[in-house]
Amino acid sequence: LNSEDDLLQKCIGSAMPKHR
Amino acid sequence: PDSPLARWTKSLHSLLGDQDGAYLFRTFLEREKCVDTLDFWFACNGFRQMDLKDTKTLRVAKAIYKRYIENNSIVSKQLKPATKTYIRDSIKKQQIDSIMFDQAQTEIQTVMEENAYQMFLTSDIYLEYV
Repeated sequence: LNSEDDLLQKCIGSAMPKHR
Repeated sequence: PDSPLARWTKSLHSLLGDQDGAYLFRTFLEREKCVDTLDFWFACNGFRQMDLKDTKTLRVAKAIYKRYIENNSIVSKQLKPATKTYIRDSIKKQQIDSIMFDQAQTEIQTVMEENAYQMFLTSDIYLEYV
């Protein structure tokens, strides 16, 4: 089970630019 | 063609769309003790892309609210009371919408554009990178 904090970090990470 | 550095000075949006730019700006904000504003901005973007049918989406909305809005954090301080009330009520009623954080994100973005972004472009961390 994902903790709320993990879910939030995944959400933030999914929006970060991956490559130039 | 535009170099990444030329793009960074064009707008906050183009800075945040660049991997190195976003990373460097984040490092700068960590030093200025306001990295939460950037994390919130990215969280809003991530949330907008989530599937509303997924039960995780409500949990993420609650997590964003708890972490950045309901407390007296730097993000919360920069938001209009009406914006916070709207988000609180949406979560309470479990009326989750892809755009429920858009207004809050815009308010945070405006403050970042006027303050942190301008400071970043004259900061040591930026000038050394350049």
